[in-house]
Amino acid sequence: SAKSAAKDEL
Amino acid sequence: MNIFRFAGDMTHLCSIVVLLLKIEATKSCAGVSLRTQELYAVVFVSRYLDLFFTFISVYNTVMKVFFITSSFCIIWYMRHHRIVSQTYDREQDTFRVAFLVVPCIFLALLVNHEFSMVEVLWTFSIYLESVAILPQLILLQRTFNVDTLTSNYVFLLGAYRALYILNWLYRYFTEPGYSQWIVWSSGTLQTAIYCDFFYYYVVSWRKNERLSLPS
Repeated sequence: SAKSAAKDEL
Repeated sequence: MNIFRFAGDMTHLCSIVVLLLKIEATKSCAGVSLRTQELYAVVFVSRYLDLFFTFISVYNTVMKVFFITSSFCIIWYMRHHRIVSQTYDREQDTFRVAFLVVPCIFLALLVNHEFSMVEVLWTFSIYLESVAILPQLILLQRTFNVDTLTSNYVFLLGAYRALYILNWLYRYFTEPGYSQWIVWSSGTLQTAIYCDFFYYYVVSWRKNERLSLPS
């Protein structure tokens, strides 16, 4: 989902 | 993790190391905006709260801890180091950070993926990061102190943003379902602010070069 898409980026 | 993302993270890390080395080696923070550094500390703390809830990878955790500690380290040098703190351009570094922080809070409350504490703080950090460099750019333009190391710092930060855009493009085309419009739009704004700086920098550099030519 869009919510979790970026969470592994810093 | 793709090469653009890794290179982006490394340039981000290098930018901070360059800044810390400059401060430590020259015992001076002339030309560095404390306001920008404080905004970055706020960005990192509000974004990396997930350190307590989710584990992604050792790399991820180490980098997050590094960004938080190094930003506080820079602030400590500028505020409390006996010699360095005296070189801070207090009178020039007057950008009103509330003009950036308050709109970012409202925007994060209005436009987010989920109305929860952690998610709104994460969104706020994304918005704030995109404009956090402004006090630094204003200070550079005011003092006209295009100190090599300070501009290296800003250049490396700009390179980090550009590499992140390549990373997003790469992930968009290689990972099905990868889409993150909040990060994309803020990141694009952030990179545009850097382009503006690069333009200014090149113009002043060329002007200096012309001035230093033998007549």
